[in-house]
Amino acid sequence: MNIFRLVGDMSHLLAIIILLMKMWKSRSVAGISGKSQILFAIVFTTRYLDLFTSFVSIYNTSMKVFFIGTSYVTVYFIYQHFKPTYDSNHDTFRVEFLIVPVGGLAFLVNHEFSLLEILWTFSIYLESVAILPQLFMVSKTGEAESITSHYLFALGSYRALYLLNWIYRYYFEGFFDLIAVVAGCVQTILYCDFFYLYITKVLKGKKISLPA
Amino acid sequence: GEHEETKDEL
Repeated sequence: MNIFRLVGDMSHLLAIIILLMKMWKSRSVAGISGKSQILFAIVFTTRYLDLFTSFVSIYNTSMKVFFIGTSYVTVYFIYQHFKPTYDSNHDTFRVEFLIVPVGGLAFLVNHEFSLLEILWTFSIYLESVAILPQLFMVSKTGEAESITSHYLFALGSYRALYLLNWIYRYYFEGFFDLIAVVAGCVQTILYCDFFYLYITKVLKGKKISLPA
Repeated sequence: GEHEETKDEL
């Protein structure tokens, strides 16, 4: 565990807590893409099946359980508990355009042709694009609340920090996982436009609003 | 480097 990895994990944890707090305190899921959150629930479920087959550490297990659990709570909030506030008219990204190609790719390009390994690969690929429905929603409505922006910034930072972690691990531990690195690069690149808006607007006290 | 069987990352 190096500092990049730890701060990355904490950033991921923070993103989820920010999102849950936003929903709970405002009693609303306005501006949040339910589709992205369903994709994240699929990502965590398919990636952490190794909870049943291998034990790494208490830290590892508790984070996995937390990520899976909170992803389902989030989906429940959006589609049940705070459903009247869910803006489905603006959450129109076609997720089958992500799931089908990503599933095919996981089947073709993986480290080992076994069920758990293919599901892990699927999860890594899917995570890299899972935020697209949310970014699509922000661009469609032309705005994002500050709290949603903080959530997106923390979530995007997590994988960017993992990139630094992988560079560190490559040099100091000889560890290198091409699938994770390529997907991590794609994931981070997708956030670049948002990062720019966040730094130039949100940090100066303005909310993100795009020209119509 | 090799891809590891046990994945310690999240």
